[in-house]
Amino acid sequence: ESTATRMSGDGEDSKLTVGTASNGGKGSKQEVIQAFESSLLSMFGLKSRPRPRKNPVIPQYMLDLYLEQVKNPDDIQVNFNIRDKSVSSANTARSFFHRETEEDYEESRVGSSRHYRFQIDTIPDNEVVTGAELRLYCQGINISSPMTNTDDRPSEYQFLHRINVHEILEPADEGGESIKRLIDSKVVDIRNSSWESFDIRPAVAKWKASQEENHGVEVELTEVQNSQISPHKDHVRLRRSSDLAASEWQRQRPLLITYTDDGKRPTRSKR
Amino acid sequence: NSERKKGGRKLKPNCRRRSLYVDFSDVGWNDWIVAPPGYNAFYCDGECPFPLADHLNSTNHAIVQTLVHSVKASAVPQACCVPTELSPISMLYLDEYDKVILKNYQEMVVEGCGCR
Repeated sequence: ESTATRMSGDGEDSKLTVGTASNGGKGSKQEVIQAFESSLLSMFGLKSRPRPRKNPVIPQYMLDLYLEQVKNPDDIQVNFNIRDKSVSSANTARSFFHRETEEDYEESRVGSSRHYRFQIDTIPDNEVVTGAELRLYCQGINISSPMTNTDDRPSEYQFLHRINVHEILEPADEGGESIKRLIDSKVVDIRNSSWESFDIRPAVAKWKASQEENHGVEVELTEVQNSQISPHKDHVRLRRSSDLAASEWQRQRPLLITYTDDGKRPTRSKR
Repeated sequence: NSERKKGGRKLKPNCRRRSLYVDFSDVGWNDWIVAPPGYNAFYCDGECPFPLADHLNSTNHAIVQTLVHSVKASAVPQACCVPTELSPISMLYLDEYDKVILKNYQEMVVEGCGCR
């Protein structure tokens, strides 16, 4: 460290630079950079230096979470302080997209339900899942003419749709049906555009403990009024429609966010 | 005072926080660290002179060590100027699996220095 890092200036603005003040060779400079990098990667909990592909997709929600976190630089907390979520002890948030290849599976296209499987095995073993949310984008539909009121209920009901999220406990075998359980549900107004969040922590915590049990989740869209398949199923961006541009789909596709706690607590100084 | 009279030696500045900005692009990490572009890490540097003033945030032990150093400098070193208060930073980055991660790292920014 003494030969590698030089802090220019004494008491003035300094900038960490990797220098070769003492022995100068190109090889030693590389070694120093590698040593510097490996010690920092270890501190960050990474095995190797990430080599991201070009133009990686950064979900807007992650950027928003970051901006929320650094809004007041003097008051950054080690743990996230996310409103309405019991993730208080989490210090790490990860985002996952589902595996796109599954979109081609015929069984996932049946009706207005959609099957998603997220690979969460990249979460380190030492981290505890304290929260997980599935975020779905609902694109508001502009309905100009009033819908036909078929019964005595107010027509307002016809704009309300229910989104059910099921955990798949056992996948469907040939000709059969999958075994699933409802883990979260929400009613949305199809005239509004919004991101809806579903709490799927129990399922994600189970998948992390046992990867074999990760059969994914199924999202189902029904009308509130008569529990039938919604005629406006494109309202919720469950799959990419043919007329949707790739960049638009990347912004609107379902997203899983996990909140984990790596157990590293702030050290308390002894008096 | 006697030191100043003898050689006119310049006294080292007292222990305090100094500026240190770590720029991720300097180490070529800006391709996987999305935000921030760098951060003010700061560092502590300076002398822990006898007698230790309150603002130097010293421990009782540092006061004793400084006292002994003032009379027996060769045997006992001066107390160290070290970080006494640190704060976390948030980092948004891509991991080795191309997953986007937001993590809060504790004790990354020096908020205060003292003689320990």
